[in-house]
Amino acid sequence: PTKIIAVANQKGGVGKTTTTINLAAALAEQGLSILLIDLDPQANASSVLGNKETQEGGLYRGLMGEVPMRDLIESTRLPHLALLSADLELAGAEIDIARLEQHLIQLKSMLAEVKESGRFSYIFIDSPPSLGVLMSNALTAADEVLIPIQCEYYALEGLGKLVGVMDQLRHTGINPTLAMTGLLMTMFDVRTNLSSAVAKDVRTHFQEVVFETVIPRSIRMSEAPSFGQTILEYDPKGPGALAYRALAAEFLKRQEQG
Amino acid sequence: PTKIIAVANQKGGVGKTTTTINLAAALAEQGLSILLIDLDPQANASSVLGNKETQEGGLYRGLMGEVPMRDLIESTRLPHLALLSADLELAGAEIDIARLEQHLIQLKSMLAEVKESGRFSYIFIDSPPSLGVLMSNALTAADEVLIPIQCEYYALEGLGKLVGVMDQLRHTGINPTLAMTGLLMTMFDVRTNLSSAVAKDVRTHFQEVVFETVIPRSIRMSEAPSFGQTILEYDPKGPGALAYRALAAEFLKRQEQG
Ligand SMILES: Nc1ncnc2c1ncn2[C@@H]1O[C@H](COP(=O)(O)OP(=O)(O)OP(=O)(O)O)[C@@H](O)[C@H]1O
Ligand SMILES: Nc1ncnc2c1ncn2[C@@H]1O[C@H](COP(=O)(O)OP(=O)(O)OP(=O)(O)O)[C@@H](O)[C@H]1O
Ligand SMILES: [Mg+2]
Ligand SMILES: [Mg+2]
Repeated sequence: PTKIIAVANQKGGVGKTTTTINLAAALAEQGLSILLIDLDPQANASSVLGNKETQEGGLYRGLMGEVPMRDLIESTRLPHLALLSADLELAGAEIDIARLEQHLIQLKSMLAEVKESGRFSYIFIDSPPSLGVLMSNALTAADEVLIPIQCEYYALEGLGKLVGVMDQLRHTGINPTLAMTGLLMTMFDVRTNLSSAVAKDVRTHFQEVVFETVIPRSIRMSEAPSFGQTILEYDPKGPGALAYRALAAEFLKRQEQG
Repeated sequence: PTKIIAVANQKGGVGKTTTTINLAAALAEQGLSILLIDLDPQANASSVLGNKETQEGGLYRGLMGEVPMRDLIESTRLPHLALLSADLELAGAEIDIARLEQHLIQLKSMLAEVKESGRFSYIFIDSPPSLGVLMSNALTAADEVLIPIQCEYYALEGLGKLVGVMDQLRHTGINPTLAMTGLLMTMFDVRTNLSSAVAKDVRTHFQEVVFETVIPRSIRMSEAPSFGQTILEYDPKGPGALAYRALAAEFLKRQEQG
């Protein structure tokens, strides 16, 4: 069966898009069939993996039920990695969806057919930095949530809120089986005590939910998107690519253990 | 007369909160009377400047018109710097405001009395990372917008959208006189070509709208919030404090020139 993983954290700039792209690419590299959904109106993931200008009438029309999601899925230059790209109208989707009757399950219902087809091993959703309607839709459609945490103070502060929202979706029955894939420490800077202090804090609170793999801060990671490449393409032997390949291996191990 | 400045960029983690806090603090240090409004449900600015747990019924009740904004303004430990802090209910405000008749001018109308009182030289609004209702409210209430830009690729991509939204608010008459305070390059990393390439790109496109002052990436900048301090308090002689004081001086010079 296909599993849907939302990559989410309402704090901005913590590595959601970078993690979604590079983890999806590392899993596709191993032959797994992966779909990446860019639910962020900024369309950062679409710009790195997309074939051209984000297509007219992409995800927005799929979300509103005007076009079946399966017709919006494009292949990318990477084998086994498909993309459902964001489009310009997505920014307006928050208000349009908020006004629907069952606004929380909109994405879940529109994705049901693709999920049940079993075409993909995993579907990853890159979420926008907010606790709004698009993010709640991602958390409602998801089986699990992967939470990137930048090793800095503000990133830690907001974690409680996100965990609270997840609890609410579980208890109200909107997504009763929502699980946590794990917490991923990102942009770990070996030069500062702050990174180790934050990482230690997170491990104390969340224990084995925290991935062993830590993503180091690396300049080549921030350069890769400007060349329209994943880190696996841009710097295949560097610390960033090694870390995301290690994450893919750890992710699969955790999936097997259940 | 009081001027309202929105610090905005829908891209996450580009230094909106850091810039709002430290520019406001550097101006207050010079004796100017400053109000900082934390319009981000993450409440990061409130956690550094706030007096205690973000108060019950803060900005949300002011936004919805249940309590006059003037009654929600608190003083902070810094002379001449007052705070209107975010509260937990703010996350739900997007949907509540979206359903109001005139949802774009809600913040503007609720702030009118404080603005007209002339009590403050400047009011700074820290915005959330989104193009949603709270951000549009900040852009509608503002006289000017200050846009922090992280010297990285994704930050550049989204700039066109924000400028487009500002144009729309001007042309539709919702905020016809909305001006640009300037674009501020943040987290400039001298070790990478990317920073200089992005900065050069931005200056070519936007020319004199870009502040001369550039904020360097500095570890102590990311450490300061974990001690609940501004950079002026945490590392007063370091590169971050110097840069924000230089920014305050350049900001005032630009205001005088009009
Ligand atoms: N390990 C890393 N080392 C250095 N830079 C990184 C790393 N991971 C991501 N970056 C850079 O940091 C910035 C923020 O990352 P990214 O855009 O992936 O975060 P995000 O959480 O998706 O942001 P948003 O909240 O806006 O969606 C980007 O410019 C990215 O290139
Ligand atoms: N000049 C700098 N050097 C190093 N780190 C910085 C600098 N400015 C900000 N930071 C750190 O980078 C992270 C992002 O900054 P900040 O939270 O101010 O951005 P933001 O745009 O307000 O984010 P959000 O989109 O979530 O509101 C924070 O952890 C902050 O401490
Ligand atoms: Mg992103
Ligand atoms: Mg912020």
